[in-house]
Amino acid sequence: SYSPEPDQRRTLPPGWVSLGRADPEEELSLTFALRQQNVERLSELVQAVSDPSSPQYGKYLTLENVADLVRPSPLTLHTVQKWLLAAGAQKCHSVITQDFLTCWLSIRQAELLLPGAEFHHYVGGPTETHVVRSPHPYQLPQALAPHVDFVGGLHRFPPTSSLRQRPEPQVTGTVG
Amino acid sequence: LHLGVTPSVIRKRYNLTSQDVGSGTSNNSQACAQFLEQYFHDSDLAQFMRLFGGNFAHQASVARVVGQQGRGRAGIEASLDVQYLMSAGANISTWVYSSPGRHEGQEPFLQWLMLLSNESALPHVHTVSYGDDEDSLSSAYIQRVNTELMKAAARGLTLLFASGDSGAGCWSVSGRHQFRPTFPASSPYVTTVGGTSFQEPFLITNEIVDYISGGGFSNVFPRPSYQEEAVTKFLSSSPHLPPSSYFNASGRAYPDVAALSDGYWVVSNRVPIPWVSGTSASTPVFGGILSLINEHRILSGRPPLGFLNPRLYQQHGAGLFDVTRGCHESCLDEEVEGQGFCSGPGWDPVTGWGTPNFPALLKTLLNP
Repeated sequence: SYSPEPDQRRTLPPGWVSLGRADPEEELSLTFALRQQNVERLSELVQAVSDPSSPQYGKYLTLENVADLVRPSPLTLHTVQKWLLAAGAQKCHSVITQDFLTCWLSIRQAELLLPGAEFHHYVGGPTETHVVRSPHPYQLPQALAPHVDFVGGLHRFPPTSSLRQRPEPQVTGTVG
Repeated sequence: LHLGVTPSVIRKRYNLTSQDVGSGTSNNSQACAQFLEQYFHDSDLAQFMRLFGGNFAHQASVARVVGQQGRGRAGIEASLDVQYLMSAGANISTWVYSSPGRHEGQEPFLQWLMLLSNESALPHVHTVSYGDDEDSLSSAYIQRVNTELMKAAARGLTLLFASGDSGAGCWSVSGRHQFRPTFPASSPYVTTVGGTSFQEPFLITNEIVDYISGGGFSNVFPRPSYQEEAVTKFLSSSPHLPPSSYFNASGRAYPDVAALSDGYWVVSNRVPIPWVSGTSASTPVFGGILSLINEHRILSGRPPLGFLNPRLYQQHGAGLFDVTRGCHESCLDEEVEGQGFCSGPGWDPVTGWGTPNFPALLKTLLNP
């Protein structure tokens, strides 16, 4: 097996607390980022359509053009789907570019599918958001290394806004 | 004289007349994205426009909400984005992407990226105020998200990201301080917006650096070719460069542009709130102005602006007010004493090329 995201920070962001292990029968959705094709070519096309001195300037690609370019190989699609089906994943849905796959699994299935992962409930953020995340790194079978970039929904917490009021509003009683 | 930034202050400073609004006849549109469990309220927008939108034509409501618009309290971030995108890009159809993560396991930003990959016809300009420390994200995630941003650029979408509100940032690596870049602001495929303040806080004057304006150099992405000349010039001519151990001089440098980020009025939960500040404010303002330029381009049969940076740097920031005074914040230590980079003539990693002067920017971006 291998770890696709060994360098992902897994510390709890300030203001979040753990509510303990998730029930193995609970369901969660995970997003699998499938390996794309022709990324170098995509980069060249971006340069061509964005550079005013290029004859291609402004001749943007449609979503379908982009899908034709980056769509994962049939081998990638087949390998990942077979692996997820064998693990009991249900209600999988993709996007037009077919490079993301979101599936529903029970916590038990997800922890078996992604060795090392251990799902916990957390609550935090300005609106007391509830999330399920793993404080431990996950692994994937080595055979998936050429096919999966990362799995979303394990480590990263929802963002918080850094917007602020300046000067900070003064609270009655703290004014010197 | 003014008592804080309102649409009329923005429109006066950036030389938008009452005629500089969407025509209502093109299929032009713009969008902002929300990732928090906080929502905008139509009633706040209506009150905001009643208070501050009297002297320009504008749309009364958001044209489309993509995703989940909850019934909870309005959030200042969501209220700000909608109110100022629809005031700068006035009378242009506006969408809101609301991706708070529909289920407990979902990552809101990833949800938004997938929405972009799942719909053919999207607004031309998207503004986003989300960002994370580059060092907190796995390289697999950063590289893949960067490819997603590249996909959007290939489709001619203009993605504007707030540069962050911590100046150059700061963290400790092996006991030594370094500046701390944020992502996706540091992606070479987005246009990143920094922040400014008025030189005289209660007058519409020239702008100076807002010390919180995020900026610096990526530790992940190398410097893209489009900014080679501008960044080399800055590095060789800035009289106040921090020690080289604090930043990766060969990385993608940001922001690319800026706008006012200090002292906004926002209406949230029916209450007018003063002094709201951050590059979350400057980003929808710049986005709205680009949408107005797209309006002219579309009406004259030209494609929308798309990914702006190659053109912006080729034209050396023409059509922008150059912000040349002030420095942003960074590490509080003896070596840099809380100071990051400083602005100067031309491009700099605090305010980019500067803030919009609408008539001049329109002239320079209308053709071809």
